[in-house]
Amino acid sequence: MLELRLVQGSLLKKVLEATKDLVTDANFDCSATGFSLQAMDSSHVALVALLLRSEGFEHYRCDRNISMGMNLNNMSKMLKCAGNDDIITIKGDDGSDTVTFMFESPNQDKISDFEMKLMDIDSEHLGIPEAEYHAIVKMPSSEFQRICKDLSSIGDTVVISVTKEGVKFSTRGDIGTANIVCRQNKTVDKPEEATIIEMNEPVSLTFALRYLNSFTKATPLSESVTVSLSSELPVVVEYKIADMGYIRFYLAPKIED
Amino acid sequence: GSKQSTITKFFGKF
Repeated sequence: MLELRLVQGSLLKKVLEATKDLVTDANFDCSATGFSLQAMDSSHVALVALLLRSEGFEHYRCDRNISMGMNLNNMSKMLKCAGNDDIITIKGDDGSDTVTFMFESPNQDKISDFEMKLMDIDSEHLGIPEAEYHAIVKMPSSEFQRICKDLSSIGDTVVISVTKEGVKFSTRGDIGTANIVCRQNKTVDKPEEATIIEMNEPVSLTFALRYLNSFTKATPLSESVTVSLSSELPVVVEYKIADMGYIRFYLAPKIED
Repeated sequence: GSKQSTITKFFGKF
């Protein structure tokens, strides 16, 4: 028996919008810790890891660990039927091949339930090692989104370099080159508007912009984004989900032949 | 030129 009641149902809607274009099918794992997902894109270049902690739900009942295979496009279709202010409850029964999403309007005058077929997914769970990152950049998520979008109109890949000067995003394409440097800036009105650069040592890595642009679909989930870089490791692009957990995207770098 | 690496090159199967 599984019953998870999320008052801020819009969070789940946003999570689906952020993941459905990257991953087609995924297993959602439910345990005492929370509701989580780990999945790679079809080419195994990117990985998404989601955690919504049990404490973030108004009601969280999960009698035993359960893994539910879902087609994210179909799940998104169903969640789009929920209002932005709706409370969403996810219900499942042991051994059942369906999951139910229940939507309640804030004043309880409309209650809907959508039953979705589950699927068997053979997914490999990867062990993500704890890593010391050479540099961690925290910046407004809208700024990161803007940079990725702007650079992808010039080139296909971006070189992200962190030095004492700041973080530099560079690209080149047929029409020319582009460099955007963001310096640390803590003198802002709100903490989420700050750009904070923690650097242990300089680092420079190359990534496909197509994937980074896909990650920025998570921008509505958080005002700020954290980009963690280490040489020859996948970059981690993390959006914190207020009071609940996170969505992390890992992207394998492009490596010189 | 540069080559796209994969996640599985870095993270082992659980």
